[in-house]
Amino acid sequence: VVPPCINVTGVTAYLNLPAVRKALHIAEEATAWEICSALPYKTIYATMYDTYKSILTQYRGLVYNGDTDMACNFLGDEWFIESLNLKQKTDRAPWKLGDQIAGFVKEFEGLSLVTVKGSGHMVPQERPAQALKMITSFLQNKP
Amino acid sequence: AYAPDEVTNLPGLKTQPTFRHYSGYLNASGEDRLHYWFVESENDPANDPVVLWMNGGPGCSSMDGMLSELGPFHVNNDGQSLYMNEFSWNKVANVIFLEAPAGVGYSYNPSKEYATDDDKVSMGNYLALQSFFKKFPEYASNEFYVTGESYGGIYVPTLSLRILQGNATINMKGFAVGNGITNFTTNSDSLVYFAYYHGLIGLNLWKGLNDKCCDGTYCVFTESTDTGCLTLVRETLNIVYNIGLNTYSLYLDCYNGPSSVKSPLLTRYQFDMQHALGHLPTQPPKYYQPMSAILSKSKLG
Repeated sequence: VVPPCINVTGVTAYLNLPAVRKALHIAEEATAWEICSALPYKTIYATMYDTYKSILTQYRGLVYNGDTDMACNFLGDEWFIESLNLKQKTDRAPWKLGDQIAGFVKEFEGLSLVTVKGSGHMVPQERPAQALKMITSFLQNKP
Repeated sequence: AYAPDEVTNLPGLKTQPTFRHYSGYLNASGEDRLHYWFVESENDPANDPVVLWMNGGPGCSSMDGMLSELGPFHVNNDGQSLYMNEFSWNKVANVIFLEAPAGVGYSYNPSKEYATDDDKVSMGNYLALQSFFKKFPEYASNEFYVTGESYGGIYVPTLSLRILQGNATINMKGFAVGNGITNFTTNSDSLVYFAYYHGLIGLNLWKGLNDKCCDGTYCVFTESTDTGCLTLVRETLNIVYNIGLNTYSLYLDCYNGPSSVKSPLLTRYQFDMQHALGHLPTQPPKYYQPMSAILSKSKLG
């Protein structure tokens, strides 16, 4: 299964090179590599509400969205986080990379809701510098 | 570290990296063998956090995350050579790319039993994590984060919950979800607003949606019981998904062009989405033709 509109020819060719399979210690039984497989998969959860409520009692969370994505758009995730009724720490405000606005962030107790401006579904691919800054701040528990 | 899994000579690289990296298999549920690729931090592996990354789908490979998103090695279009990603997340963390569930990418099950679900996947990932820390015990006390994207919006929280409730000693600190599914209904309902405010649907259709799906203060789109409303919702989502827009990035070209959208090989997510909306009438009424039909009739660019 190949997602529409995405160029995966380079990655697919590379991961199916015999020398690469050997270098990565890939088992003989493993089939040829494809980016997506149409597995018989059953979705159980229609919402992650209860799961978030439980894990946020112990863990910090970061929910980020490239804001031009329509597969999982930023509005839907914003509605979801708002529905958790977490205690708000800061108003929604721009965050920057250097002097450029990189998106918007709203801080709640134990969770940061971030948008990455102009990025699509794959943020680390479309906005790599912003993505690295964002995850670095999160891992180091900085604003 | 589990030395047999160390990758000492990765094809396509002019010079091998200064950091160590490992690729092999982790034990999971039953006979499942999940492929992982682990890159140590370029900074301070002994003290930097360990981050697990999972792409979504469901059914899509985290090698895409490694080789075209946050990983240190990116593939050139020739499909043979690599270049180093200067914004790789292993600048600040040790990163595990896990291909799950079995059947995805290089991960497999010898008897090809691939039917699975959200809970089986999270359990398999939890067991794979313990298998990882058996191979790399020196990382057991590092801070640990679960991260992922897209359908990873289900994978990440469900695995995090297992870690919270399980008895494996993992120094978990947090989780991150990128463009993730959090709630199917809000994901679709919000898309209707997104479509209108980005000019993908016009005022007529928007007014129709307000008339048929809203009561003046609140709108119910995909869960509406009004067939008129549902017809318009399908019209709206038809435009988003089926006329050749790049659903993953509105302003990027659609690689392979609009025809790739019509490809019968839809992603599982799109397949599921169509099921989530299965209760909708399949064809909108004549006067709400999809954009593609309108465009085909007129010379409008």
